[in-house]
Amino acid sequence: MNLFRLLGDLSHLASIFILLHKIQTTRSCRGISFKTQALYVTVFVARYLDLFYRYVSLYNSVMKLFFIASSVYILYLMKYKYRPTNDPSIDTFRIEYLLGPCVLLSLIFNYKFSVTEVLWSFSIFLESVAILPQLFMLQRTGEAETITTHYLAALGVYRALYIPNWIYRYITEDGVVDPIAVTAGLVQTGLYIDFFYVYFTKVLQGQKFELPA
Amino acid sequence: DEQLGRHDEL
Repeated sequence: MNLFRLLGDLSHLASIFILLHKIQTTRSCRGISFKTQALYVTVFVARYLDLFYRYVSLYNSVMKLFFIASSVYILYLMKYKYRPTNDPSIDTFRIEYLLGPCVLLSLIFNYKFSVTEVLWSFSIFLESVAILPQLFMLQRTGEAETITTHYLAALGVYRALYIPNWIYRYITEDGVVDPIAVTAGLVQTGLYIDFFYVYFTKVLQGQKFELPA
Repeated sequence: DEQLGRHDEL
């Protein structure tokens, strides 16, 4: 554990609390992509199956359980409690175009051809693109509530911080690299670049998040 | 077996 990773994980935690706060205080999930949230549940369940057979640390287990539980809870809020505020007609990204290639990639690139390892790879690839339905929705509506942009920013910061974490680990842990996680992580962070540009130049200057028409 | 990537990350 190093500072970059700890801050990254905390940023990930913060993003979930921001999202929950947004839904609870506005009593609405408007502007949130159900598809992206459903993909995150898939990611966490596929990756954290190792809770059953691998113990890393208390920190690791607690975080994994939290990510699974909170992501399922968010789906519940969107599908049941605040269902009328969820508008599927603007959440139109075709997730089969994400799932298909991720299945294929995980069958080709994995550290061992076993069920759990392929699922682990699949979760890494899927996480890297899971935000796309959300970004697509943002692009379509052209604007977002400020709190929603804070949620996305915290998620982006989490991903960005994993990069110095890997560099730090490469240096301090004798040149060990996880090529699958690093490649997917770089792609994932790259997806946030456009968003961050608008976030820093508009939202953090006190303006509303609006994309040019 | 523990060399399977960085499975200690979240």
